[in-house]
Amino acid sequence: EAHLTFMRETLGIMQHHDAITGTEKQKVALDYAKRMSVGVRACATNTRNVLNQLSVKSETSSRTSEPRTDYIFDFKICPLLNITSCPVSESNDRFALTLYNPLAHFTDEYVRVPVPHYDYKVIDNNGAAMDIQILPVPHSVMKIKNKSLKAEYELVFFATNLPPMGYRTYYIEKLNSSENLCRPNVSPKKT
Amino acid sequence: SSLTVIGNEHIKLGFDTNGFLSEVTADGLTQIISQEFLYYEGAKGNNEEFLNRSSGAYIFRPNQNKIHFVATQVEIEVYRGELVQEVRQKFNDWISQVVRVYRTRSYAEFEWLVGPIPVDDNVGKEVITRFTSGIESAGTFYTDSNGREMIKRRRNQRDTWNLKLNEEVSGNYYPVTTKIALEDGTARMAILTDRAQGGSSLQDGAIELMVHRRLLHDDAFGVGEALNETEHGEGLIARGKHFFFFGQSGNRSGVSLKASERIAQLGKLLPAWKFFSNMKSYNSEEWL
Repeated sequence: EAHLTFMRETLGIMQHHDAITGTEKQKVALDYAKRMSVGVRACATNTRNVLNQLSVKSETSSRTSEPRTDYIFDFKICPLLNITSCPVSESNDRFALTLYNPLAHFTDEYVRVPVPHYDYKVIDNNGAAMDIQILPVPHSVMKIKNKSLKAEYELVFFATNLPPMGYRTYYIEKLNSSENLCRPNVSPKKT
Repeated sequence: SSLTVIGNEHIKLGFDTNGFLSEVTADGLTQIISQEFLYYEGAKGNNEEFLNRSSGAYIFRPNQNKIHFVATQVEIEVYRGELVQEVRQKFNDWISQVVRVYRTRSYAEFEWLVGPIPVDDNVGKEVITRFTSGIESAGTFYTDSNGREMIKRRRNQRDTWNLKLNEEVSGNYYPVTTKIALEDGTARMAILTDRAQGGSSLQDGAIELMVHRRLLHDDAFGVGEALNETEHGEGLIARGKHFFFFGQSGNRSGVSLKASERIAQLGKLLPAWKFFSNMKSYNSEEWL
């Protein structure tokens, strides 16, 4: 509740006419940006908890009556995706992307994910491989990206039938990674 | 050495040998349509005189309506794939753009990257993108009101008084929160924005939108600072998207272009929220 209230208060502040039009002083603009950033980051904790409750619930109902605790994931937001930066996709050979559709009807979206390599597979929640396309990040964008991030490519795929106010998750894996070589793609026994 | 074309079954975009957008085919129509970046010089006024203020945070006021082209030749790279086709344009060292058409979409996406705007010449600059078509819009264009109804605008006119404009550029600029459009009896062109911008149609068939500005003087309306944002001493870089729609102005097989714009608008303004999870401990079958 405290996270949501911080965001509520921030959005209240952002209704000021100077915030709307950009006629605030520079230091005030920076403070607005900081408040928004803190608010979004705080609320990301709420969305993570909700997504974990939803995914555990569906797992529980489908397989066992015991609630599972090994499916708690860290659903991270990447606020710099607008400049083709995302630490999770840039530094992990395997990751999942969950898309939550805020609209009240089914929708689809071409998704672009920054990645460091050019060979990936994407599978949907039914285990079907998706058509993907890999493109190099434009030179002009590479110039302005955070130097510590490694994505030289963007992975594109078409996420379809995202349910109204619901979510769909995709699994993304780098092919020929060292992890794959050590760990063949078979179903291991659960421990 | 010849026209470069990207597109799909719904829309095709042609680029001339200089690298500029030159023609668009969509909805059974082909028309010469160009797109370019230009900038206005910000006015440097005497702020003690009310009618001679500088361009600043509150007011857009170009110096003698002077407009400058940023490039006459554009370097391009072309990427064609199954899902998306892209033309990447470099206009100069501080303006570049990716024009893309996705496989199933009936519109094109223009992703622009502008900045840091150079001010070594002590001139503030206000950068615009301009789409020019042959649509005979007769001085009329439409801008939205916060994504709700579209409001009819007439160049050099106001609804309730006789207007004499001393500043024909800024006097015809209107707020664009999500959409600007124009049409004639045959064709329609609309641009959706990803953020609020200023826009206008200063010639029939042309739409312009301001994408970035860097100014060196305060306009004396209260903020007390020039609109000169810097990051580590450099001007800011802005990146954003315009979604370009073109087609017949009437209905086509029961679905109007306006309806397509509305549907796309929802998806663009309320896109899916993206959450990333590290899956180091799970292979795909375990994940399933």
